[in-house]
Amino acid sequence: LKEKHKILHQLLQNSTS
Amino acid sequence: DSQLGPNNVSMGELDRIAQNIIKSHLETCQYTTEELQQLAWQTHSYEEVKMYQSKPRDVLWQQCAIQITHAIQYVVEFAKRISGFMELCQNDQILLLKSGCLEVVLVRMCRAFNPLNNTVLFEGKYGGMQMFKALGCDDLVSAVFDFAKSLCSLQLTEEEIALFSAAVLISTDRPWLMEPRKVQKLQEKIYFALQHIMQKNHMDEDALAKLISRIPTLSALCTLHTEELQAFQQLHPETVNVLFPPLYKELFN
Repeated sequence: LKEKHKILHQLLQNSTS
Repeated sequence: DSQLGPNNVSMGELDRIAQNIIKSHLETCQYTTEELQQLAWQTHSYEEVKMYQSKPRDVLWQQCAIQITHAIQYVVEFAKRISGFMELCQNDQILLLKSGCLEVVLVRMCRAFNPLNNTVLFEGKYGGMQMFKALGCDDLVSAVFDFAKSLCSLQLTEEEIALFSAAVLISTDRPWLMEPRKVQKLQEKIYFALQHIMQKNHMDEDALAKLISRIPTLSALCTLHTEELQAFQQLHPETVNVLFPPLYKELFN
């Protein structure tokens, strides 16, 4: 699922601004 | 704090959950309530509406996809700030957002909907359904406007919108969850917090039931959106592949 949703996964990994 | 609410969750804990979700919501809304109130009567002129109506179908689709994607990025931020969400496994975080982000965007849309003249905020000003005619999916647009009007009729407070958004997002109804029990525990607490706030705010004892009864419509709207996207993509594959935001394609394509 992570592989198919790289952008969403990246957004989840980014620290909360 | 020791007073117990439903399912032996302490009232203190319910209050903490509610406060966390309300804060997360307010911090991640695209527009504050004050900004929306100021904009409420700024409507697109007749010429501006005509301009939207005369756009090529693929151009307006692309504009809407960009707006939706922008709104979804705020929803991701909302989810991340909900206590307990980032403690779920990554698979479930992705699944819940993939299946629930558009539903939350639609719930949030009722903040930017004026039920007195049936207009919605789009690209800086309010406009009616006719503004989206060039999309070629009147059924979807009309169903979205009906939903917004119906949600507005419940006169939800900002706190209730926040908790309802969280309840829609953190749902055990989504298929393929790896830790459904963990999601369920979090969802139950959110519902108890929502119930507590609605009992406090509304004279109408059925207010919560009325709100929950809107959830199947949300789900139907998302299915309709997927169907319309598929139909559009068959006619304009290049537009979707090249011009649509990558996040939108990742979530819906």
